[in-house]
This record gives sequence, C-alpha cells and structure tokens, in this order.
Amino acid sequence: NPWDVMTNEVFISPAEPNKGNNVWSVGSERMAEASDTKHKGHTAGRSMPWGVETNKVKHQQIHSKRTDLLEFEEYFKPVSYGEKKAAFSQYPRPGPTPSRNPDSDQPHTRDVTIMGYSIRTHRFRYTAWLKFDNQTYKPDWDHIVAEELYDHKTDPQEDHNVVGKRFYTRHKREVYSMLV
Amino acid sequence: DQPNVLLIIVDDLRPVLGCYGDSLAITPNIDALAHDATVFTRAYAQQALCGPSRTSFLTSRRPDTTRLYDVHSYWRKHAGNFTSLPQYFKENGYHTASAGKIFHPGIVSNHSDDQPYSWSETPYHPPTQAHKQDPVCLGPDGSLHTNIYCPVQVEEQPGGSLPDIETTRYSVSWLKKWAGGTAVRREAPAQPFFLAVGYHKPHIPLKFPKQFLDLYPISSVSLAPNRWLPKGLPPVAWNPWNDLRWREDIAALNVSFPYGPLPDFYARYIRQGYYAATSYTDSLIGELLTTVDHLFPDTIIAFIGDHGWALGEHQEWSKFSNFEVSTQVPFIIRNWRRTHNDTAAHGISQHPQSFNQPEYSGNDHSTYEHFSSRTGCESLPPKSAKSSARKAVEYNGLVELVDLFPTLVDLAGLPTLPQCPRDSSQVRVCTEGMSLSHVVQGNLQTVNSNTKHNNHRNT
Repeated sequence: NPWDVMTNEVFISPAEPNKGNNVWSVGSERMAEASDTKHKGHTAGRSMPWGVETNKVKHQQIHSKRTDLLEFEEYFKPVSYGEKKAAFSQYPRPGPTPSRNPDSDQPHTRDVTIMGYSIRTHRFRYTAWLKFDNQTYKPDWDHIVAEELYDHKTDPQEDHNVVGKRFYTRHKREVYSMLV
Repeated sequence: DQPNVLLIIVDDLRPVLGCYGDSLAITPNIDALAHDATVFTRAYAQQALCGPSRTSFLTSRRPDTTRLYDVHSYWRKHAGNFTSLPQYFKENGYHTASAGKIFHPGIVSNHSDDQPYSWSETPYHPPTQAHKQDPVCLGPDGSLHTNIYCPVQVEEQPGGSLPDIETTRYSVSWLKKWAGGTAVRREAPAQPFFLAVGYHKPHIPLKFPKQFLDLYPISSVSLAPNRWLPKGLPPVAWNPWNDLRWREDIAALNVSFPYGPLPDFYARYIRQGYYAATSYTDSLIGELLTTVDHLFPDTIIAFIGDHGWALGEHQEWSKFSNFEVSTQVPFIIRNWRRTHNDTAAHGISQHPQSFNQPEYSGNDHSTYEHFSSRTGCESLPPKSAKSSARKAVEYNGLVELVDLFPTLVDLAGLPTLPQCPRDSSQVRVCTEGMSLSHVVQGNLQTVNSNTKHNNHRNT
C-alpha cells in the first residue's frame, strides 16, 4: 500500500526531466529525500505516469498524525500546476461488431460487454477495447478485444491504424503502459 | 472581491470555430471571446455522449467513477454523492442559476437538474424545446418532416421561437435583473453569481433560422477529406450513427447498415447545416456576452462543448466513438482579472468584437449581422473591425473536461479541490482532473519553457 509510507508530511518530488515516470510521491521527508537521491521518489509512493510534471519541490504539512486513507485524502492537495502527459476518454460497446449489435452506438450499461479506453499523448492515440464487466464496472486487462494506434505526427486525421506495424511496437508498448 | 462566473456549454460542438483555425466557420462572437482569453487547442471529453460527458465534467470525475456510460442513472444514487461544480460554488457563497441544457435531462440529473443540490433557483428550460422532435422541417415536397437538415422560419415554429433564442433571452433578462437587484433573490447584496447557460445547437436535428444558410453556400461547403472507412479499423470501434438513420431525410436515402456511406450530396448538406447551426448559436452567444461584459465585466467566462461530432470523417457521423473528431472540444476560459487589466491597459472595448484574422478575410460579417437581426434576437455586438494587437493565448498542451471544475474553483479563489484517491466513491469533493488556472492566469511561459509541444497537432 503506497500510503503506508506516509507519516506526518507529504513530499512531492520534482519530476525527472525527460523521463517523467514518476510524478509525485508520498512519504516521510526522510524517505522522500532518500528516494529522491536514488530514484527521484519512484519507490516512495505511488506512480502516476500519466499525471503532471511538477516544476518545483513542494512541501505540505499534514496537520494530524497518521490517519486513515479518507481522512488523509481530505488534507491532500493536488499537484495542479504542470502539464498533462496524456488525456483519456472511453466508449462502451455491447459487442464486437455493430452489425450484430444495432445499439452499439448507445448501449445500455447492462448490455455493455466491451469498453474502449483511449489514451492520447502528444503524438499518439492508443485505444484498447477490453472485455468489461457491467456489474463491477471494471475492465479485464487480460482480455483485449481489439486495439488501435494512430500516429498523429504522420496521420493527424487518424486514417491509419498502425497497431500491428512492427515499427510501432515500442511506441505501442509505451503508451499501453501509460494507459494501464 | 469574488468574481462572477459564466459557464457556457454548447451541445455537440466540435472546434469548428474561427478561433480554432477553421477557415469556413463564421463565429465572430466566440472568436472575440477567445481573443481576450486562453484557448485550449487540445481539449478532450471523457466520453463522446452527452449524459456521461456532462456528468463527468460537472463532477470532475471520469465515467468509471460516476459509473455512467449511458443516460439511465443518476450518479448520486448510482455511484456516490459527489459534489457538482455548481453545488460547490453554491456551498461557497455563490448564487447559482441554470438556463438551458447544463445537466443532461431526465434520470441522469434526477429529473430535476440535480435540484436541490446544485442551483439556488429553479433551472430554466426553454418551452419550445418540447417541440424538438416535431416534424417542422420543410422538405422538397413542400410538406413538413422530421429531418436532420432543418433550416426553419422562426416565426412559423411552434411557440414562435427556438429553444436557444428563448434561453438567451431568459439569460439576458436574468442578468439585467441581477444587476438591478430587484427580481432575483440573493442572500447578500454583494453575492456573486454562477450562471450556467447551455445551448442545444448544433445538436441534431440541425434546426436553425434558415437565413444562416446563406453564410455557407452549398458550393463552398467541402466534404470531409478523409470520408472513407479506414482500413484496419476494428469493427468494435465503429459507430453506426443510428441517431441519424431514423430521420426521414436520411431514411429516404436507403443507406446500408452499419457502414453506409452517406451520399456525397447529402453529406454536404449536413455539413452545411452543422456550420449554419454553429453560427446561429454563435450569434446568440454574442448577445449573451454583450450583456455580461456590459453589466458584469469582472466575470470569469468558460466556454466548452460537451464533446465533438463527426462530420463525415472516416465515413462516420455523430459522436459515439473515441475518434479525435468525436472527443475533441472547444475549451476557452477568460479570466476576470486578466480581462479587467487588459481592457484598461489596451483600451479594448468590453463588448465582443470581430477581429481581423486572415481566415476571415473572405467572410462578410455584415451579412451575419443582418441575419441575426432577422432571427428575432436582440441586436448583436456592434460590428467593428477594430483589432487588438494582443492575440489570443493558445495552449497546446493536453487538457480534459474534468479539468474545468478545479480550474474555475481556483480562478474564483474558492478552496482548492483535493485530488481524488483511487477509490473516491466515499469522497464528496475531489477532482480527477487538474487545475489550469496557472495557464489562464498567465503563467504559461513557465509551463511552456519546460515542455516541448508538438506543433504538428495544430489545427
């Protein structure tokens, strides 16, 4: 549990230039400093690679001692002054093909079996169409129905799904990991 | 010292606006707003459907948190008692009012526009919206139909008006009453307001005063450059645009299901209708902005679309997908302090004005004004070619509609929203977005100096 490292202080680490795989971390000052020296806080708290890149080191005092999660969240302030590395959208489908599912444009939630999760970076839009449980509202990341990858650098109008192209294997892996 | 807030939401509006570089669009009033504001060029909805998108950005939580992917449930009962954007302002001393479509109607907002939580007074809905699906569109046979393409004579419509005209009149009247301090009950003399105005067009049917057609001669309307089904598109990604198919004009074309395509000649008409409906909405927004700027110059103005709309790209129409055209939205914010200072410093009129941009050189705004006067609306902003040396601030970073809530909260000086934990079902107030206030307040250089934006995505 990443919150377990929290004591009385929240430490928000600076983003690692050109890597950005760690956005902010939660931990004691000592742990944060140690981790900052070692790995910019990567091990100190939870990692949100799609989040913001902060420019400055910020400290926030938590007024109470260690509390439960929700109480902690009440005190937590967002690192809200940076730039997003990705934007997300999603769309549900009742089945894999529109011809067999005429309501595929506006399915009722109880009929949704697939959810298309999209991540947009500055260059790519990647979409994973995943099996979706309409009772728990959770996707099954082990069951990918279909994928899309568009390279906006060469294809801003999204006319060419290059997800199967060998050239894009590395890019796909990167954006997929961000989406996950 | 707290500013007023005006939130304008336009239904199904993609960024076919002059200020977003669209060379065909004639939208001088929104462009004028953008001229003195921050334009977010890469803003995205979280789901390309009205109900889920609005619930998402009005609670600043993504659909997986609101658990709303359709239009059949109310988030407070279905997912959690999340505080809405207007509710937050209301609970922090604002008088909140709603006109037109803000929350998605029906069970999505508990058949009450989320009352009593969100609004200080009963939300206003235009009476003529009841005729939304009526067969009022003049067909080539001279009879009335339920079409997508639906230019109309306003005076001949049921109720003698159109919903967005009524919403604008109500909003203008509300502002005047608020300025007079007589008719609107407020808790304190200096109480600020949060007014949300929701426009129904250019949502289908594309019903608008027919005079706006002349802004876009059919010969000038091009087809989508990529109007073919993309190779490699998985079938699950396809949106069969059923919301168009049952309309009489589309049904008469016998378009095959699910891929179509729509004939080119009719695709051109739909695109013409969408642009005309957008200009019609722009004319009404101009009227609203004139009133706000005249009576309440210290107002934060936020302008967004709830999601995009495909205009034939990829052989698709409507929304219901993850394509760029379905999810990208206009997103403009004008800060009250910036407006105030700039108008003083640059001598810019506080009325929305046309401004010179190369894209508009071929367009005749006087014609536009002529049409507006015939819609029955009050007068548009005075035509002016006066241009400011200052250009709109464009921000090309990635932005999401869930960012709207924390941004407005920060700009208004209200207590900052905490970031949501992974499971926020028990947390009433939090955000899954991030504040853009640093961009709006002019700290853009700090941001841009640390990032490399890819200019290839510029419109």
